[in-house]
Amino acid sequence: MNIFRLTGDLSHLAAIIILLLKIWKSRSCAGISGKSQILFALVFTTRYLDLFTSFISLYNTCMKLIYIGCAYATVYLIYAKFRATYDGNHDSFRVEFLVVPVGGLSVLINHDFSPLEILWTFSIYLESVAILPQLFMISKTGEAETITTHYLFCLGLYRALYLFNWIWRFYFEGFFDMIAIVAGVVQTVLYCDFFYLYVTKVLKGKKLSLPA
Amino acid sequence: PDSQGNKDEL
Repeated sequence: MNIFRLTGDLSHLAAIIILLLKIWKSRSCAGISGKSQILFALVFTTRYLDLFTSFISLYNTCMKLIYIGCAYATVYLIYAKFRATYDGNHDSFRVEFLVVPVGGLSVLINHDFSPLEILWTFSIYLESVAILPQLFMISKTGEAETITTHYLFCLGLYRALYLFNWIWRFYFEGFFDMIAIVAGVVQTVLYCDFFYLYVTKVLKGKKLSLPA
Repeated sequence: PDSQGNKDEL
């Protein structure tokens, strides 16, 4: 464990909690892409199956359970409890265009052709593009609530910090995982235009609105 | 690269 990975995990946890509280407190999921949240639940489900096969540490197990629990709770709030506030018309990204290619790629390019490893690879590839429906929805509505931008900032920051974690681990442990690194770079690059808008607008107290 | 080593990451 290193400082980049720890702050990355905490940033990820903060994002997940911010979103869950935003929906719960405001009793509304306006502006939130339910499709992205389903993809994240799928990412955690396929990545954390090793909860049943190996114990790494209490921290590792607890965080995985929290991530999975919050992900499904968020999906439940969006599609069940507060479904009346779900903006399905703007959440129109064709997720099959993500899941199918990612599924194919995870079968073609992986470290080991075993079920758990392919599912882990699938979750790594899927996570790198899982935010696209959310970013697409913001581009369609042309704006985002400020709390949603904080959620996205923490979510984007987490994988950016993981990139530093991998640099650290390569330098100090001689360890690297090309699949996780390439997917992590793609994932972080997808946030770049959002990061720019967040820093130039939201941090200056303005509302995040895109030129429609 | 040892992908098993990566499984200690979230």
